[in-house]
Amino acid sequence: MFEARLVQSAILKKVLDAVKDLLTEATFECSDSGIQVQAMDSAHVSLVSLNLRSDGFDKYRCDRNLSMGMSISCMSKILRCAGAEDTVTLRAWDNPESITFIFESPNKDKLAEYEMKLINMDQEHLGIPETSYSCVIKMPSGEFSRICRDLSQFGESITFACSKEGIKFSASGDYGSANIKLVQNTDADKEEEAVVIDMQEPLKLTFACRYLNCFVKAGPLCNQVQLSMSDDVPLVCEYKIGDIGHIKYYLAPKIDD
Amino acid sequence: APKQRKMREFFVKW
Repeated sequence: MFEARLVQSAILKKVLDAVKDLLTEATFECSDSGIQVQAMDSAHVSLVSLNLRSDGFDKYRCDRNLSMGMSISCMSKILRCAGAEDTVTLRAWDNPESITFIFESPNKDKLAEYEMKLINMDQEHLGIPETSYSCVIKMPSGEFSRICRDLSQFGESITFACSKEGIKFSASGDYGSANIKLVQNTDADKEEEAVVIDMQEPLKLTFACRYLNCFVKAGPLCNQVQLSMSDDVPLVCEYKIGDIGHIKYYLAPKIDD
Repeated sequence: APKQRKMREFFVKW
């Protein structure tokens, strides 16, 4: 039997909001250690890696490892049925053909069950090697969302240039060009407002706005985002999910022809 | 315009 309970269903809602624009379906690998999802978008340009640790759940039981193929859009619809303060429990039997989402109101006067059919998926699990990155930037997630949104008006891609002066995001297109520079700011009043730049080597990489604007949908999960970059490898855009796990987006860079 | 690379290239390479 598999059972995972979260007092705050809002966390799971936010997780779905953070992946639903990139993934139509994904395999949820459930084991003793927690729930893992790794899936590429349909164009195979980006990869989502989601990890929810078992110890982050309010109750967690997984007797046998399960691989459950789920429709992200269906799951997202079901989670929209949860009240903001509801508790959510995911439940499946061994060799399941479906998974049940159980929403319980805070005063336990309402219990709703939604059963979703699982889908068969042939999905390869890609190994993501440990990489040491030349630049690691931590910044407020709201700021990153804003930069991606604002610069997307100017072009289809954003160039990230990291130097010892700071990080410069720029875009250009038919209307003109724009750039936004951020310098390190560790004196911010609040930790979540800090900009921390750890640069080993300067670099310049270009990424498609379309994907970046999907990644920033994870903003509500965490006040800070971490961007890890090295020449010629995918960008890693990481958001922590409270004390329960993280969501990492990998994005292949663009190159000049 | 710059060409979009695919994740596949990096998994092979890594």
